[in-house]
This record gives sequence, C-alpha cells and structure tokens, in this order.
Amino acid sequence: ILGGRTSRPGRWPWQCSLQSDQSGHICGCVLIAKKWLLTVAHCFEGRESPAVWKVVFGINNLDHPSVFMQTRLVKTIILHPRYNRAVVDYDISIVELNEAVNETSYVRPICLPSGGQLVEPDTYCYITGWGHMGNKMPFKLQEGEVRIISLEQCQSYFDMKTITTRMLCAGYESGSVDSCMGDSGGPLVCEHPAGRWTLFGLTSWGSVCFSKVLGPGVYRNVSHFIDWIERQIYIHTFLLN
Amino acid sequence: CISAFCSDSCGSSSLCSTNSRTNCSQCELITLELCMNLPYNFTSYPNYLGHRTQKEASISWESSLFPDLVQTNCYKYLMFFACTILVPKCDPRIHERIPPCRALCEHSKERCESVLGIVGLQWPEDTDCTQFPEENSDNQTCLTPDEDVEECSPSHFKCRSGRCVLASRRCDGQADCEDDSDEENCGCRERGLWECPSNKLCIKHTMICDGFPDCPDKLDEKNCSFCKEDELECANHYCVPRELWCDGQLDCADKSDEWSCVNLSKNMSSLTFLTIHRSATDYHVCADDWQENLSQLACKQMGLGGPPMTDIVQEHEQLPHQKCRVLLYCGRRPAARMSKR
Repeated sequence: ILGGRTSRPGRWPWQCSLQSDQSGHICGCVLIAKKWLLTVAHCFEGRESPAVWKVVFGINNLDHPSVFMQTRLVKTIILHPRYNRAVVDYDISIVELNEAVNETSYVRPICLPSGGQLVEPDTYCYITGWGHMGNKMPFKLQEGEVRIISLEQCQSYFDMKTITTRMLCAGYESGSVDSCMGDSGGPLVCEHPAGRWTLFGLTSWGSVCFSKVLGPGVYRNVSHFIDWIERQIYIHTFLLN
Repeated sequence: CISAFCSDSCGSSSLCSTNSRTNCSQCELITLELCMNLPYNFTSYPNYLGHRTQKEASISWESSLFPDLVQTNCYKYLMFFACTILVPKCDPRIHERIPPCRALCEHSKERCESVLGIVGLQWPEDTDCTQFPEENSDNQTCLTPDEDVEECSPSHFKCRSGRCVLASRRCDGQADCEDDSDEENCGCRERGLWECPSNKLCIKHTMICDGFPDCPDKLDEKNCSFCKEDELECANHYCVPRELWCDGQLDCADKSDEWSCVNLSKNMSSLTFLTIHRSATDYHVCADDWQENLSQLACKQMGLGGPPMTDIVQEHEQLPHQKCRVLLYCGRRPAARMSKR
C-alpha cells in the first residue's frame, strides 16, 4: 500500500496472506467463510498446484507470528474460467482450504455484497495488504483509505486498457494512496453506517505503482461475481466432495 | 537450603552445598486475575491442585470451573476457597504456603458438589478436605474467610442479589442476574470503555491518541499533544518545530511533515497559483528569476504531466507594488502502464 499506515492488529480479521514455502508472502486474500477465500487469479500464474500454497490468517507482522495466527493448506483453487492472463478481465479465483479456520476476533470472514449492490463513486473505502510501500516491502499489514472512482473517469487514466464493469477503480488523482505489488488479492472494503463492513473489491492491477506515473488502482468488482462465487462453493461443497 | 534460608533461585543456586537443597518454594505476587481480590498478595507454588505455575493454574480446568460454579450461588465463600487452593497464601517469613481450613473445604464441597452433579461434572480431584488442618489444631495455621470477604472476583460483576456473573456479561444486552441488575446503567464507562462524544460509540481506552481515528469526528485523536507555539503536531502526535515542516528532511516519524508541500491553489478566479507550504505556512511563489525548468519540476513533484504553461501575474492588480507570482498549468497525469499487483 502506498501512502497508507500500519494497521492495528485484528482490525481487518478477514485479511489473509497467500504464501509459498519458497517465496513467503506472494498475494493477499480475503476470508469469506470458514473454508473459503477469495483472491485474484493472476496470483496463481505459474503456481497452479494447491500443494505449493499455504494460507496464513490472524497475522499482522509477517516476521513475527502471533498467538492469534492460524495456518491452513489449500485444497482446491478455482480460477474463473474466463480469466485470461493477457486481458486481466475476470481476474478472480476462489480457494478452498483443507480445513476450516477457527473463528476468533482476529480471524473472521467478511460479508459479501448482494448481486446488485454497488458502491457509489466518491465513497471512501479501505484497502489493506503487505504489498510494496514505494520504498520497501513492509512486515506489518498496511491500510489505506481510497475513494471510489467512476468507470468513465477511471478509463481516462488507462487509455490503452479497457475498464470493464467487472472492474472497480479506487484511489486519487494524485495517486497518493494506492495498492501496489504484493497487495493483489487483498480486500477493498467499505463500511456501512451500522459499522458493518462489506467486501466490494479485490486488488488486481494498476500503474507500475512505485514509478512516478500514478493513477487509481483497479480492483475486481466482487458484486459482479456473487452468483459465480455462490455457485462454485455450492458445487464444491455438495456435488464434488 | 536445608541448613539455612532459601536463596533467590532454588533450582540453580550455588549457595547450597551439593545435596543440601530442599524443595523450597518462593513467595510470588499473585497475578491470577481470578483471585486478585484476596486479603493476601503473595502465593507459593505448586498449589493444592498440583499446578506448578500461575500460568498453568490460569489455563486449568478448575480456573474456569469455579467462576462458573460461583454463579450458582451455592456457597458464599466458594470463590475464596477456590483461590486458597489455586493461589495458596504464602507466608513471607517462612516461604511456606498456608492451607485453607478443613471446614472451609468441607462446606464448599457439601454445598456445591451437588450442583456440579446436576450437570454431570465432578468436584475437582486433589481437593480431599482431610489434607487441610482443622482450625486451631496442632499449632497449624489455616485460612478462613472474613465476614466481609469479596465474593466476586474483579473479573466478575456482583448482581444486586449478591450473585456473581462474569464481568464480560455486564451490559451485553442479555440479563444474567435474576434481577437484571447487570443490564442497568450501561454506558461506556460501566463497560470500562471511552465514549465518543458525538455518537456515543464506545471505544477502548488504548484506542485514544494511538494515531488511528476511531470516533467518526476523530475526537479520540484530538488534544493528544501539547506542542509548543513554535511546534506543529505530526499525524502521530509527536511535536516537530514549524521550521522543519517541508524542509526536505523527514522529521516526523510518520513523514507527515513532508506531505503536500507543493500545491496548486485555486483562488476565486480559478487561477492556479503555485503554492509552497513551508514552515507550516502557505506561500505563493515569487516569480523573480523563475525558469521554465522549475515549472517542469513542480508539475513532476505533483505527479502531473507536461508540458507546463507558466504565467507571471500580479496577484493583486490594485497593489502594483506587490511582487509577481507564478501561475502554473500542468499537463494531465501521464497514462499509466498497466501492471498486475
């Protein structure tokens, strides 16, 4: 996260870290049920086998495991069938864990939006992750407040790339707060008045964030994929297992 | 040592000659939260349930059993008895634990064992009351409760009826006392929390002035610093001298002294004056000796593209003696190259 700040431990209990033994943290992810995560599909490019992955929950400092930490292995990776690494549309995947997490105040799933529930432009939401900060990779989870940008306005920043309705843009014209390399798959969450948080986006792509050319970040529009997510979880829970 | 007093560390002491160590225990301060309201402050381990440390006692089955059992109101002095066996009193003169009196043990067992039986649980083993001395017997001292001993531990709330319920159940929206007294007067303060002035939201005291706004109007992060007149407050509440603001050096630990130092300010006529924030004050930039490469630099610092257009204008036409200012128009932000994150 660029221009963010260190999070208080336990503030984002749905945030998880996708790790491989060889490389450590690779991508962010979001807990949506005791055995299910969302992340983006491009995290698995070249690493499609579930066996190479582990998922860490309830952690703030990657370098100092806490007593609230839980680790699970990956049972199934479900990439969106329309994902294409050259186009980056449909950059979303679902991960099934080998074993359910124990729900605690440090490890807790987030609510998904309903199918038609959209987040309005100019709404302020939060992004989180252990991605690049512009000058270093952090150990502690970072958070940043970003403003939702309309697709039309977002398109003006990326004239070589089509912004589709499967995407959500958030950030600032000045690029002051933005996601960065290593934040992919992490959440963009918005708070409703009753203190209820909803997952509206997954960090996907944007400018080369630690170059001087900035712009908003592009996130996966989770509302668009609700039917697909529910269908996949149903199929893998009740039909395939 | 057998021949003398117990030294600081029984296990590793070289003060005792070989084979002359005895199983001496030390008095230690009671840290088991459950038993912090006892009329004594020091304990000695192992305790009467076989736990070797207070940590072990704190995670033991008995540590969760007794607080639950005390809620049944089976015996007024049950918690006192429980604590005398969980954290036995230590006599600092002889470094020995003092047992509860047998009658206290027997009364606790008589009145509460049957309650446990109802839910299919057993009275803790290792609590054979015959191991404890009779009051005033054999010159042995033992513990009996005072009349005014606090029945509820600090982790419990005492209902108006006298019953103890877990403090965490106070003001949780569910009545736990039979007289509902645990749900009365439920403000933030009663719950050990701080109340945001604007919306009555309760937050933990540790969240005040921790650099993270928790109240909607950020009042929990106000008045956190007492900076001197020549200082300004960083985002993390540290104080840094005004002259260090926007001086190109990082002085606040969170770098907030070097944020937004170059801006374009729009005035009433929508002219975009180049503005520099320096020593905590905004200045329009004087046009004397201005060069085009400085316009490029300013646009770049703001993340904007070029080519820049620069105008030199008098800020107040009615005051011709005023110096000229730099009016800057930058290009659009350069198109971003896409990159997966």
